[in-house]
Order: sequence, then structure tokens, then C-alpha cells
Amino acid sequence: STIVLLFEAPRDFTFNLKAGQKIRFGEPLGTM
Amino acid sequence: FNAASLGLQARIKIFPLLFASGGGYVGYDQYCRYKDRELTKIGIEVPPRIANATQVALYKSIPTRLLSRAWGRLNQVELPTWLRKPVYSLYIWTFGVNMQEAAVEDLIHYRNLGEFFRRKLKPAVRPVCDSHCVISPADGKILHFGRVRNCEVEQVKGVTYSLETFLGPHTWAEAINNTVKPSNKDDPSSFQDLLVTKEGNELFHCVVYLAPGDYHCFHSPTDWRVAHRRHFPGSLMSVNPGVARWIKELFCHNERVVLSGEWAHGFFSLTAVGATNVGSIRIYFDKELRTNAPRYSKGSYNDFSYLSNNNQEGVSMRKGEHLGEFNLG
Repeated sequence: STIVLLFEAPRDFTFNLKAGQKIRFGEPLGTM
Repeated sequence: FNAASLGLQARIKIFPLLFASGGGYVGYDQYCRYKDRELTKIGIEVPPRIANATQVALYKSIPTRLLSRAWGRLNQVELPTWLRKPVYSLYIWTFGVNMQEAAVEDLIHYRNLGEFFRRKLKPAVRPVCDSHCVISPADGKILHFGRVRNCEVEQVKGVTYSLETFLGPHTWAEAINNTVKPSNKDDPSSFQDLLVTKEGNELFHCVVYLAPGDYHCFHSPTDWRVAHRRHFPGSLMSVNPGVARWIKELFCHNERVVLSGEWAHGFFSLTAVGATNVGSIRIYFDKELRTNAPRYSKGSYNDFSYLSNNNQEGVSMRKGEHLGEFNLG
């Protein structure tokens, strides 16, 4: 299964992620 | 007797032909994939090998919903106590489940695999990050993330799907802020403009893939208000990264539940996409939702608004709050 987040945010929103990385519930995806 | 034996001979003659052609096709396909891997190794970017319409139609013709419901029925059968440990230990070993994090570690406690699949975690093992405004809603693997451009979202690098097909027409806005701005068909990016409600904002996306051994509940990724649910019945093809690289628009074919609403910066949505082994999606505050039903009409979807006369806010969700779960079957 898959979860897709789609949202608007100010231009300076940045993800701190790498494609392919494992992630766990509660860990940060990104911030302004 | 002669006719029967002739028919049997014909069938026997056809079998090696089928076997040879099928084997030839698989062999050629594997050779192409080997060639792609070699090119990638020497640093040449190879575009993903996308399934053609025939292959997608063939895959979609597999009765994945029926298989999924049968799989779900099987996993509702209560296992005898003596069988639970071996069955769940095999599942744990196969999919690398970390039982130390489960709220209940005793395998005998789970009456069937469906219950085991819905296991909860010890609260302390997943602290919710306070310093970031968006957190991961679930355990899994990041398939793709980034800014949405030209109304196309990437399911994995290089393989996209249409935002408008995925979310459906932008009519839920009537519910949220009583405005309906029709999207201009021949300008796809207008749909994207409709979603962005605040000047200077952009649209972002993130795709999290949950593997069979992962914890399969999901939580609210931020503080937001859920105003609307759109349920798209659909196929239940596998969504593992290999298939996501092979079938374009995969997430638009599969059964999915789109929750949309607003957060501090405007539009926010979370979509749970089902798959063959996890065909059912539950949203804890939505008792009306029924997924993976036997009958549905292709391309249909049904809307449900959480706004009512005495609740113009929708359902408020705090970052990290329990939101829903995927179930077997």
C-alpha cells in the first residue's frame, strides 16, 4: 500500500529526504 | 475416440509452442533489463521501461479485487493456538517484522493474520517530531517527493501520473470555501492553480510505500482540518516500487481514498492507495467508508463531506493523531 501527500506550502518549503530512504511514522518530512 | 485423441494431440502440440514463445518473451525482456543495468552502471541514465497499453490491460484483467477479498477472508479465519506462532513467525521472518516495537509481543494474542497485520506499536517507539511542520504519516520507504510541476506527479523518478486524474475534479472546494472555479481542460496547469489557494505558494507531494512487513496504521502528517473524502473504487494492482516503475498512472488505476482539507498554509490532502494484499482502507472517523466492495462501476468515485450545518470546520486532526489503517483483503 501507499500513502500520497499533496499539499500547498510557501515556496521555501523543503523536504529533508532522499528517494528510496526508509522512514518511520513521526519522523520529519520537511519544513519551511 | 479418434476425435478426442486428435483434440488431445492438438492441445499437446500447442503447449510446447506456448511455452517456447512465453519463454522467448521473458528471455528477451530479461536481456533488455540486463542491458539497462549495464548502461546504468556506466552512468548512462536509462529511461524507465514503461508497460504498454496491452501489458497494462493484461495486468488489469487479473481479478486482483477478487484475490484480495479471498486473501482477506482467509486471514479472518481464527487460527488454532498451536498454529499461531509458526504462521506469524514465518510472516515475521519473510517480511522482517520488528516485534519488539509491537504493543503486544505475544504472538498467541493475535487470533488471525488480519489481527496481526493491524497490530499497534508501543507509543514510545515512534516519537512525533515537534520541530518540523510535516511528519511521515506511516512507516515505509520514500518513493518520491518534491514540487509538483505542470500538474504531473511522479510516482517514482521519471514515471508520472496526472494530478487531476488522481484527485478527480476540483468540486470539493464547494464544501470547503463555497467557491467553484472550473478547471480549464486544455490548460492542465490550471487544475494545479486551483489547488493553490495562497499567493506565492507551490504544490508539493511525497509518496510513502508501505511494505508488507511494515506497521500498517497511518497517522495525521500535520495539524489540519479534513473537510472532504473522495473514494475511488478501482484495481488492486501491486504498488511495490518495481511495479510503480513499470506501470504509468498506477496510482490512478488503484482503489484509493483521498482526504482533502486545509492546514495553516492552505490546501492539504492525504491519499491512501490500496494494493493486492491490502485492499481495504479504514479511516477511523469515517464510519460510512466501504472499500474493496464486490461491485463498482469503472471510473466512478463517491464524495462525502465532513462539513455540516453545525460543523463548518470539518474533522480537526493533530499532527501524529491516529487517522486510519490498511487491512488485508
